[in-house]
Amino acid sequence: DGAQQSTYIVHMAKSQMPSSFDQHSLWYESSLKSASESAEMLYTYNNAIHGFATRLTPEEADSLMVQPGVISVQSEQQYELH
Amino acid sequence: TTRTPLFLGLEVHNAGLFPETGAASDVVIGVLDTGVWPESKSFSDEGYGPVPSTWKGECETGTNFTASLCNRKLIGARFFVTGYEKINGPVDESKESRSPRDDDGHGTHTASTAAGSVVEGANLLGFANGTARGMAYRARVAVYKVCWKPTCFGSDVLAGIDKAIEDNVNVLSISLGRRRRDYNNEIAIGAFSAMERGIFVSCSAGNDGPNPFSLSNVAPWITTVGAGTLDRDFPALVTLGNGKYYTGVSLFKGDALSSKLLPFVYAGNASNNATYGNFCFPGTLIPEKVKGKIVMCEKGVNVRVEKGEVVKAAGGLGMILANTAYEGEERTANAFLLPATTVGEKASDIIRHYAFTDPNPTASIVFQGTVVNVQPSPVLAAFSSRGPNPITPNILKPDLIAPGVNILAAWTGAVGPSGLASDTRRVEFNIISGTSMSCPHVSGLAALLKSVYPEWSPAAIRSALMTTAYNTYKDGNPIIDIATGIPSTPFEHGAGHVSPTTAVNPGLIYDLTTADYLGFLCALKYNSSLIRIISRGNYTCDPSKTYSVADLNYPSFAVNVDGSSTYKYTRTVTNVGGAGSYSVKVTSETTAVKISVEPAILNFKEVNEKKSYEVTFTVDSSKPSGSNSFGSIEWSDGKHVVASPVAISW
Repeated sequence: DGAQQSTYIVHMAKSQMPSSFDQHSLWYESSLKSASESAEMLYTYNNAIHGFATRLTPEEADSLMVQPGVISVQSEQQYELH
Repeated sequence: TTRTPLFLGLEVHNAGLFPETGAASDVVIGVLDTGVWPESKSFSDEGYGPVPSTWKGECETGTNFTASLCNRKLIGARFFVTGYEKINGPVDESKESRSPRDDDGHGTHTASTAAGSVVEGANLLGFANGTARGMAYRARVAVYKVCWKPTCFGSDVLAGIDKAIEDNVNVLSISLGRRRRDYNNEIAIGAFSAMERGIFVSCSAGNDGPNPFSLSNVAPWITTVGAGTLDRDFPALVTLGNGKYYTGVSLFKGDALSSKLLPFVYAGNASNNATYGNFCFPGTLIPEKVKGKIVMCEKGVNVRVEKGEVVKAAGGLGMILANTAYEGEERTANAFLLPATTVGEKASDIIRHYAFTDPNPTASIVFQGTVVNVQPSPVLAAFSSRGPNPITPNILKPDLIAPGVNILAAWTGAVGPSGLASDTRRVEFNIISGTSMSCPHVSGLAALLKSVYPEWSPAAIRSALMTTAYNTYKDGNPIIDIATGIPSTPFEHGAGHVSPTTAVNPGLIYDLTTADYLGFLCALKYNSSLIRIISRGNYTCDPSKTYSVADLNYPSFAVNVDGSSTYKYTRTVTNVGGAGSYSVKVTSETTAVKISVEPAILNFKEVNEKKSYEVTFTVDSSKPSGSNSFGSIEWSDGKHVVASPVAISW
């Protein structure tokens, strides 16, 4: 399973957080669990973007994409020193 | 760095231009890179006051790194490794520190270039000796280690930017990028948020020159920095058996070769490997054919210092490394492990021919140390990535160039100057090249401007740096592109070479706000999701409004001819000097482009007054696709010259 997983950057519409949550991180986790029981949060981003990084299969990424408040699920990119 | 402060006019006679205390030491430069070697003298905090009260960062603990290694100079050190470890498994702590410690050298070099403390007697093996300092040597440094051997993962990079924003850095220096150029880019997205909070973000343009369309980090809210040379060189003279001699470049220090001529062989003629032998690739040289000789190797395939290692292992006594057409006459120096020198393309062709045609070729190499006042300088580095902008051709990139060739700055204690595992030498400073090196120069200069004008936006700082940059030598001749030997164009050098002593008094600035950049995204017809990602909000484009990339208030002009013969661009300048009357001077290198500006005179009575003008580019739309033409638009009140480059592409 691990071999199929990739790291994704998930962008969330922070303003769409349901009122039942009082912390964005909890909402992010709940959204992630809706798409994957086992996926873990690598990072929660509060300043550079609104969202988080996680490891998912392509199917889980598709499933997460249709969750309320999810704007996009983008594959992580790699960078090199110049 | 040594030499660059003098080269940029930041030495003693200009000391009064930038404050040395107070505001200057309140500026914090965040560096996203491979970490830091905190014991370097470049991070000494002697003479520094308390950490700025606005600072929220901290120093994290990990392998060979404790919070106590930070001080009043190095005020932040964090590492972001989760993304890396999820793919590669746990960091091998026997090879790399799972902490902010820099085991590579790159991060220590870039951080000290931007803001290193003053260190007297700095040199690499005796080369480039002098007093080293960062550009903003009074500024504070915070490092965010986001790169691990061998790469940097976007989730870690984004985490670094996220934390740097939270920590309250004022400048972000990012000397990394990616070759695949599209919209999915964590650096660009993260940099937008930084810009929105007033953080100046400078990024390296990339080392994929001299190919066109090879730029990285081209988002308009990023300052994109290409690379040029200094007026310093490290010559090494190659003498051939036929009496002819050629000057190469080298940082070799050790037992010199005998001054007498030694047998000389072309690597491809000392190898059974027809594909890689001429590159001195590991395992390809035949020791019997190399032993006791100087070997000529071609650039490419494997790294330069490794070629020297291969020659040495095969019994060779020295190496002549040949530039290809790619590097032209580029003179990037390397700390070789054996007597070796790099020669330009023209000399390479002659030396190669000699090796092939002389029945008993011989050669010698004599190392001549450090020379300064080399002219012309700067020249554009062949490796510096070039435009046109691969994503948005109507925004000219790179923005400007800065020193990026043979730059001395602080180094890690974990690896030798060649970076090779077999290199057991340890040095406090190293000399390396890349747009990675030019980027932190601009980061430091931006910090200096920030200390003088704390209220200026990132766009205003960039504007000051760009409009005061120069693109000719003192004799009026244009800056040369070392890749071709002919004048560089705005697609290579952007606005030109940075000139901090004039940037501090730019006269007029082209300012930009978050709303302007969002309007730019609307003009590009970004979909709502992309705009929401970047804006982190519910911003939507106004369907009743006409957005135009041409109206982004950028300090340069790029026109992408797409059938029409007339293009109108609007700009607004803000007066940051005194009252004055500015008149415009327009130049166009060909009759295929006519540039007119309306109005041609702008009168300012007070500071912060804004005036707009419209530029009309009338072009010969029938020119073949791929053609380029260049020009400039300069405003001057007699005291200031506010220059913008123009690039037209068909």
